[in-house]
Amino acid sequence: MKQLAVFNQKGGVGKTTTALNLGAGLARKGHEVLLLDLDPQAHMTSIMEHAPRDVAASIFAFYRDGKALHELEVEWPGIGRLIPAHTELIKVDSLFGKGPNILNKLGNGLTSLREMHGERISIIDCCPFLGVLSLNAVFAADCLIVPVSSDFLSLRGAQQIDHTLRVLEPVLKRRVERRYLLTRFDKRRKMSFEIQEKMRELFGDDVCETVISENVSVAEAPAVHKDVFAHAADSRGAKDYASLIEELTASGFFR
Amino acid sequence: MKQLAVFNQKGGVGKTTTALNLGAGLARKGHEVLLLDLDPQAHMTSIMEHAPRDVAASIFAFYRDGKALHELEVEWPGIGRLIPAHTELIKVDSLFGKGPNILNKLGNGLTSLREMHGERISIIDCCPFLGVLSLNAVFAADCLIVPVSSDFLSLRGAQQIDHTLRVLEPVLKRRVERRYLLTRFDKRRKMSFEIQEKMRELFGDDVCETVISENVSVAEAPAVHKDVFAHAADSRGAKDYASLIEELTASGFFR
Ligand SMILES: Nc1ncnc2c1ncn2[C@@H]1O[C@H](COP(=O)(O)OP(=O)(O)OP(=O)(O)O)[C@@H](O)[C@H]1O
Ligand SMILES: Nc1ncnc2c1ncn2[C@@H]1O[C@H](COP(=O)(O)OP(=O)(O)OP(=O)(O)O)[C@@H](O)[C@H]1O
Ligand SMILES: [Mg+2]
Ligand SMILES: [Mg+2]
Repeated sequence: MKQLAVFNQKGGVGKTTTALNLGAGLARKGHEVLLLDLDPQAHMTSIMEHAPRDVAASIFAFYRDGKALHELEVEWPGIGRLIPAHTELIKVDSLFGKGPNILNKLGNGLTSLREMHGERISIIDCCPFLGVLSLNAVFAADCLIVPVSSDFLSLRGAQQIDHTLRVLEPVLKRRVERRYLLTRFDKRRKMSFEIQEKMRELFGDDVCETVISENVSVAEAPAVHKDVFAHAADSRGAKDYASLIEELTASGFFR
Repeated sequence: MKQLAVFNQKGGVGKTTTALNLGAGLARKGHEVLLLDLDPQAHMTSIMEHAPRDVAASIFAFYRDGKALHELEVEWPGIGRLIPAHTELIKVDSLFGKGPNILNKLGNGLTSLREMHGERISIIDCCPFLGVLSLNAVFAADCLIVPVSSDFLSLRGAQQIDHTLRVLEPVLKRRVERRYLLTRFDKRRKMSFEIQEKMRELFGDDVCETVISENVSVAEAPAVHKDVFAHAADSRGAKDYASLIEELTASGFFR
């Protein structure tokens, strides 16, 4: 089971959008998918129609009560399964921030899931804050997907992540595999290409060839409780996410 | 001295962009301006050329060592003054999260500044996380500016804030004055107008008439260490921020 964390401490770069659309696109190619919402603002959860609202049905119950992750999975028709978030997650940093081994909690929880779902791909949506929750995701992940929106402040965020991951390497005892994904790419702006150029200079082959275009269908989909494929299969946004999946699959990323 | 907090726990909605451009625009109208960067990612600080990098010169020194705020002010030519952020601010939640009266720390610090700079307008840039730092900003503010980017997930964030502020009212012992500002508004998208409609339905006169257009000059300015007026005074973005200042001034907002 491949475990991916969609991570970037910069806000609004397309983490939730990418976690959801990557999951939905993989499901359409026949993969078994589990989405985990690790954001106290529960945006990904809110996109699903009739997502559980109860704190006992959210991943907070895993943190606070030690509830098993597999008991928290709910069906997301057309996509796979979701483990929902809840606003109570905001308390995780202060409740558990200082605990020993808290950083491996999610990873350990996912390990038991692995035995039950060998071929499943898990995708974790992170919040824009480098606290216990996001660190849990990084520690649990085989690989990070780092969406970088095609603007200057977001580029700066990408550089901070690279630095953060290097600081974590001695603790993780491995180099975290990562792919940077340019999002909200507007071909009419010189800036988009400048950001792409700079990203390639900095991170070389870790930067996906595929870029996700700025496309209104991508932004509209959440309003109708859909992923971009369900909302507008022929849109530029859907095609770009499909190309991303092709690119990652071809490079053996999901094996 | 008017104290404004630019706050929205949703990421990438234009907080930093608005804090900086509001400050720069007010400076151009002759106001004395103080910008405070309360984001551990220090994006606003990074826009200023030659901003201090030392942790002892940042607002973290106020939190950790009780350093006086006025000692941390640096000149930002053409704008006013800045109190810089630093990545060490990420520790404030775990270091002080449980302390008594931590929520009023920034407000108390700004009270002494008030005596020295009666007419100055302070603008606090917040990070996309509702922790000790952002709560400090909310508690210190006379009024919140809540940027809301013109898309569905951001609308949802605005609704969460309204709820959060209501929960805080008994503690604050007042209703926090607030203005919602639609940002990244793309006139070609039906969605932009739908979001605006919904915002007016929900928040009535608290929604600014002025909207900030999606405009590449706004996004380019940080790359050249400038605010939008210095980078592209005739751009749509500069005109919109100028209109915003006119609107707020006319309604007595800065008195
Ligand atoms: N390619 C795109 N084209 C158009 N709109 C997009 C695109 N990608 C994302 N958006 C929109 O931009 C906004 C920010 O995206 P999203 O919420 O996924 O970012 P995020 O990184 O998860 O934000 P946060 O840091 O708050 O969790 C959303 O309203 C989303 O619908
Ligand atoms: N009106 C606009 N037109 C074009 N680009 C914009 C506009 N407003 C903001 N941006 C760009 O969108 C990105 C996000 O804006 P910004 O960083 O100010 O948001 P934020 O809310 O401060 O984000 P965070 O939650 O990460 O602190 C930035 O690259 C910024 O330059
Ligand atoms: Mg998100
Ligand atoms: Mg910001």
